[in-house]
Amino acid sequence: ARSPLPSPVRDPNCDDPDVEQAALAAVQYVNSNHRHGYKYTLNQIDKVRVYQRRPAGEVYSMEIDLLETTCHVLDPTPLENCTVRQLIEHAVEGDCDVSVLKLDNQFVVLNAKCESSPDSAEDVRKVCLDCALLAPLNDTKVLHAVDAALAAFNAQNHTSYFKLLEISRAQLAPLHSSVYVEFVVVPTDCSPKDVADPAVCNLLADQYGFCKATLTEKVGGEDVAASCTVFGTAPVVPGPQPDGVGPTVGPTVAAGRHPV
Amino acid sequence: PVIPGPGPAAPAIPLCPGRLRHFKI
Repeated sequence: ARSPLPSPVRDPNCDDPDVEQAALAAVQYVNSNHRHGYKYTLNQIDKVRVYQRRPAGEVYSMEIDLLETTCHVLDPTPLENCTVRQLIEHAVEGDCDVSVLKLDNQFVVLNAKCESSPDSAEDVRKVCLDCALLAPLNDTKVLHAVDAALAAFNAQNHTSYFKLLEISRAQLAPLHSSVYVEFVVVPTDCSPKDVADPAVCNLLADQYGFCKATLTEKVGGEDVAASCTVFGTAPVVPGPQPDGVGPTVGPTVAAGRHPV
Repeated sequence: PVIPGPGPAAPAIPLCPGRLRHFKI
């Protein structure tokens, strides 16, 4: 049996308006289909080939380059308001192969396969000699820093006991003098005071806190500063902001975000 | 004498990769 004739193809320019619309539809699809880590934004369209689809429509087969932003995927901030992670912050890029169907001027993603990879330490060193580098999320210093920061946050918070949901990012300063971590917490139905066994605390659905913390080692001990932004309708009592915390999360920019 | 016209236009080479919106890693 004769193989079906390949459908006619066309090779548009990567910056043609319809190609860019297809790429943006793919970015929106990627961001709404992963539950961990950060939102990604379009950086460059590498390749595109358009196939005729029977009985109607066209399929855009593309390779696109993305860059990680500083917004967690659970953060309701619109993507256009999310800052791209800069080279000196140890940027992370995403490479995606996507197929997008264009039918009746609508773009629907048929499939997407993506890989993310951090910039190399050498490249970060080229732009910043003493910047903190990404660390494995299961590094013992990272785990300790998150534990200490969450304990400090719960100690300040007065409404709800928060549990750890995800460690999203960690960086170690040169000589490991300080650890910078970002993690996601979830409020529970326990009050911070009466938590004998956290296992009995139930998570409050659809409410999250995104926290940034820095743990600094010093002679005879360590300092930890944490600040969290709670998304959703969690009851919030604005705790005293620890001074000296790392880049604190900005003021409320979207409904339901409360810096604590 | 017939002067030959310009040959068939070379196929337009698609401009890819496209523009860089931020920076290259």
